[in-house]
This record gives sequence, structure tokens and C-alpha cells, in this order.
Amino acid sequence: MRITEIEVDNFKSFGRKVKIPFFEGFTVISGPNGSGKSNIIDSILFVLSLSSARGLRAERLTDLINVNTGRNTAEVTITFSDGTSIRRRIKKTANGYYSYHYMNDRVCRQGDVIEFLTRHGIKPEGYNVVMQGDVTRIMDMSDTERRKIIDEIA
Amino acid sequence: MRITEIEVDNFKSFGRKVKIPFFEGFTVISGPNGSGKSNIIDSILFVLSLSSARGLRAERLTDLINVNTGRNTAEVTITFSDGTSIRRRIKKTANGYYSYHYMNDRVCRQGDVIEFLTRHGIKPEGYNVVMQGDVTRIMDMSDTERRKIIDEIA
Amino acid sequence: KYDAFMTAFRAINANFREIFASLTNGNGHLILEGEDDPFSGGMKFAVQPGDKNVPLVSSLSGGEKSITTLAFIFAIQTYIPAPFYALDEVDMFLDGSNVVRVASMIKDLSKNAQSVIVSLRKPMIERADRILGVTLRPDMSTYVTGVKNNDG
Amino acid sequence: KYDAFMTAFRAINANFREIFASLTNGNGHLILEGEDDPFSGGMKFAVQPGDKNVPLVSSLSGGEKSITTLAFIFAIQTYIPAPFYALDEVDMFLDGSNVVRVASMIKDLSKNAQSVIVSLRKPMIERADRILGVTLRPDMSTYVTGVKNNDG
Ligand SMILES: Nc1ncnc2c1ncn2[C@@H]1O[C@H](COP(=O)(O)OP(=O)(O)OP(=O)(O)O)[C@@H](O)[C@H]1O
Ligand SMILES: Nc1ncnc2c1ncn2[C@@H]1O[C@H](COP(=O)(O)OP(=O)(O)OP(=O)(O)O)[C@@H](O)[C@H]1O
Ligand SMILES: [Mg+2]
Ligand SMILES: [Mg+2]
Repeated sequence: MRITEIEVDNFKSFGRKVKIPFFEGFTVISGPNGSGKSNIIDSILFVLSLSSARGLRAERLTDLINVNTGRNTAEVTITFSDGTSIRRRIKKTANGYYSYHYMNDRVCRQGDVIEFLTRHGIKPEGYNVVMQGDVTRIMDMSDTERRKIIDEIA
Repeated sequence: MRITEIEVDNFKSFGRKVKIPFFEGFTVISGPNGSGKSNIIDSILFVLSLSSARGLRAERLTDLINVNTGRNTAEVTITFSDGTSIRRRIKKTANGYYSYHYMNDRVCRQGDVIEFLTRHGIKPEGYNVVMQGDVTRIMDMSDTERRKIIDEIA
Repeated sequence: KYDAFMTAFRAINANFREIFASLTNGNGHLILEGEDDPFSGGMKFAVQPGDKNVPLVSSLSGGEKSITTLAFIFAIQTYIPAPFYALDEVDMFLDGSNVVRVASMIKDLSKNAQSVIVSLRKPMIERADRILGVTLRPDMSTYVTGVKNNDG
Repeated sequence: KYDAFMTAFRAINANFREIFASLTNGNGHLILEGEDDPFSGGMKFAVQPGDKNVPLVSSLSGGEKSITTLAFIFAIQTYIPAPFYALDEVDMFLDGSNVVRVASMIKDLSKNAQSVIVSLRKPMIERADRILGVTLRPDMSTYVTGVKNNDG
């Protein structure tokens, strides 16, 4: 199974809705500093609930909403090769935010998304997503922290 | 005042004695991973007593002696444009090591070296030497640690 | 719990030995500090990149530490395969020839999996099947400029 | 003590504003969290690289954080000048055009000082007055291969 498309709307630097096609094999994402490359990786982690706000360089989920457009929602939709689409929407409110999850356009709970991912071999403690700076982080960690990586895998 | 030459003998990856000329202006040091580029910077910090062993990626000063040649001393000599030469030698002993300092080939104390450097504007807390990884370290430090950088300069 | 840990550890260590050797023409493996009780100690690397005699792991160069850590990450990834991999600028410390080696390894892993690699390095970009270009519009919003198919 | 700190801070902040603007076509300055008592709080960056609207400093990209930190380091260096500067791979996170900007700034600083810059990046190497090549001999000892004079 693979990703076939990601649609990012008002999430971080994606002030305008952008559709990004995904293919088999080896795809490189490149471009200038600050253009949005890491933000694409963040959008995948966000829609699949694989990371906290802090892991996405934000303090709270509402920081993920683009600050330039004046809109109060951010939305990411991911489509897989088996036809499944998963969407997540953050909506800023007076006191905080709502976080909505959808599978195939029907409202679902975060747990349903996690369960779908686990069935397809995608887990938060897997190392299939390596973020910018992770290599240095693993290099510099204490020997005990490094052993705990194996603890979590086992 | 500037550096005119560095001679590195049995220090880290310099198993054979190497003379390195230094020039005015903008010099780039380049080469493959693990070839010895950062070790050249370490040799400057070592001979001028600007860093502890830990700051040179070693646990103790005797780790700076090349492990391949079987010799038990490491030596770095630096020459400045005013003609002054400073040398430092580490000699491994049964119980630890000796650290010898020389100025213009005469034995001196570490304090004499530090005093010469201060007179020429070279201090350990100055940021004139930026080591590999320092940019990330300063980026990631807490706001308090960063303010303390200014404390030390003032 | 001990059994689950040791099963994972041995498999990942075996992967690490193989991957490290193919990335560096040297030898390396993982060491458990607590031999009888792994949970009493940590885990560290014992490596000789390019068959060098290495006094301390801390004395390794930036690029050598990076290759060692990448070999560890790949060892984990080949132990728990996933349908897609996303790697964000893992080639930062590497010289050109090491970028080539890592790019070739990613190309192999991508035969049976989908890989999305963020990189600024020419040898990595050249070896990809395609390039997604990312830029900013004048209004500071991200624009994905389209997909070149690489014939490299 | 307060006076000594504020003298240094104001001068470094002034340098930072100038250097950051010239490296990024944006605006930035340093902020003391403890306004009345600097020692009660920390110091952080307030930056808009490329004149972007930036929600949080933590949300900046790897390259943007790196340029901000480099501007801070250069601000300190221009406040306490030294006879020589040694920078080891400070261009790692930067895209090609940012490496050009940092290399041009180093070239300026090198008019009155000696700069020794370790780099693997072509735009940095091209702008240097000369290149010291470092390699390993077959016996694993470091060899400095000699000095090309750049006419770039
Ligand atoms: N909520 C937001 N609203 C607007 N812009 C945002 C928001 N969150 C992040 N950004 C912007 O996104 C930019 C960072 O993008 P990203 O980290 O994807 O860059 P990058 O392409 O990975 O660059 P680099 O090569 O330097 O790593 C920053 O300039 C940041 O200010
Ligand atoms: N005491 C020693 N004896 C022999 N070799 C040593 C000693 N100390 C360090 N080395 C070797 O020096 C090498 C590191 O050199 P250095 O850090 O200068 O590389 P570099 O050129 O900066 O590489 P990179 O581009 O990856 O940063 C390592 O392979 C290390 O094992
Ligand atoms: Mg990035
Ligand atoms: Mg180095």
C-alpha cells in the first residue's frame, strides 16, 4: 500500500490549497530554505495523528493554522492506493480548538485512524519517518535512551 | 596578527608529522568525511589551551595521541606572523600524562600562553572558533543559556 | 520481556552489521552495556568506518557519526517494514561520495516501498525516480512546482 | 554588572539587526525576556526572514534557524574582533543561495582578519581565496594535499 495524494489547505505555509501527487519508488522533495518541504512531512504526521504539536515544531495544534490568510481552519487529506482517504481538520475556537477526523468523508474517531494505520504497518514508534535533526538527536542521545529505542520496538 | 603555520605530529589522525601553511584572507579546508578537517581545528584549540579534552571529542588528553603509530607523545606547534611560536606536547605516562608548553622553544607555563593570547584578542569565551555542531547547539539551547552567552562576553 | 527485547536486538544488530559494512567498507555492530541484564545498561555503537582503528566513538567525524546513525535507522526500518518512508535531510553531514552510497541504498529500499526524501544534495536528487519542487509564491504560500521524471 | 551587560547586549543587538537584514532580506532583533532585570529572564530571537509573517521561532525551517543563529554568531564576532576566525561546517543546513550569502559575508570579514572555514559546499569553496585539501593516506594518516589559489 502506498500514498497516492495529499491535499494541504491552510496548514502551516500552505496558505492556498495544494494537491501533491505521490508515486511509487524513490521521490525527492527539494527547494529553497523555508519553502515548505518539512511542512509537507508535518502534514502527513498531522493527518495520520502520528505526532504531537511539539513534534511538528508547534506549541499547540492551533499554531498549525496558517497565520496569513485570516482563516480559522487547517485541513489535510491523504489518499492511499487502496482507495481509503483520511482527513483531519483543526478549527480554532474562542477557548481552544476542535479536531475532526474523517475516513472516506465520514466523521470518525482518532482511534479509528490509528487502528487503520496499525493494520497497514504504520506506527508512531516505527522509524519510517525521520525528521530534520533526528539523525543528530539519535547520535547525541545517551546510551540508555538509545537502548530504549529497542525497548519500544520490542 | 595572524597564524602563519601549524605543525601537527601524532595528534589525532595526524600519524605522520604534517606542516600546514596559513594565509591572510579567506581559506577553505575541504575533503572527505573523516579525513581530518575538524582535527585541524582541534589542534589549534589544543596548542592554544582554548578547550578541555571533552571540547575536542576526547575523554582525556591522552585520547588525543594517535592510536596507530604506537608512539606515546602528540605535539602541535603554531607560528604567528609576529614570529612567536607556541608548542604543546602531551606525553603518556604509566599513571596519566604530562602536558608541556613552550613559547619560542623555551619551556613556559600554560598561564604564559593564555596571557599572550589575551594580549592579542584571543579568548576562550570569544566566538572566533565555531566548531561542527555549534550552530545547532546555540539554536536549540534554552533562552536562559543563550542570555548567558552575553553575560560571559560582558 | 527479555525475550522480546533480545529478539528485536539480535535482528536489528544483524541488519546493522550488514548495512554498516555496505555503507562504509568497514565493520560495526551494536553493544549492550548490560550483558546479562540489558535493561541495566544502555546500548552503544562499536564501529570502524573504512576499517580505521577508532579510539573512541566520540572521536568520530561528523560524517562518520551520521553514517553510523543512518545505518542504525535503516537497520530498524528493515526490521519493521512500513509501506512508506519519509526522510528529511538525512544527508546533511555527508560528503559527496557518502551521499551517493546512501542514495543507492534508498533506491534499493524503494523497490518494494514508497520513499519520500527531502534533500538539497545533488547526488541524492540525481538518483531519485522523480523530483517534487517546492517554492514560495510572492504571497509567501507554498507552491509545489510539479514533478520531473528522472531518467538517471 | 547590569551596565556591562547592557552595553554588550545593545552593541550585539545592533550588529545582529544589520547582519540579519543583509543575510535574509528580512528583519530581526534580539529580545530580553526580563526587560527590567535581564538576569531574571533569557534571551530570544524575534525574526522575520524574507519579511515573512512568522508565528513562532520554533516553526522556522532548519535553514532559517541556522541563518538566524549564524547572524547571532557574526554579531558577536564583530563586537569582539579577533585576529583569526575558524568556522567548521556552519553551512550545513543552508540551500545554495544562502551559502552564497554567508560566503560573501565571510569574504568581507576576511578583509581585515584571517578566516579558516571548513566546508563541503561548492558555493563556499568557490568564493575562498584558496583551498587546503585534506585526505587520508592508505595508512589512515591525515595528509594536507596542498593549496590551490582561487581566482574566483
Ligand atoms: N502557521 C503558519 N503560518 C504561516 N507560515 C508558517 C506557519 N507555520 C510555519 N510556517 C512557515 O513555514 C516555514 C518553514 O517551512 P519548512 O520547515 O517546511 O521549510 P523547509 O522547506 O523544510 O526549509 P529548510 O530547507 O530550511 O529545512 C517557516 O518560514 C515558517 O515560518
Ligand atoms: N587518537 C586518534 N588516533 C587515530 N585516529 C583518530 C584519533 N582521534 C581521532 N581520530 C580519527 O580522526 C577521524 C576524524 O577526523 P575529523 O573529525 O577531523 O574528520 P573531518 O574531516 O572533520 O570529517 P567530517 O567531514 O565528517 O566532519 C576519525 O575517523 C577518528 O577516528
Ligand atoms: Mg526542512
Ligand atoms: Mg568535521
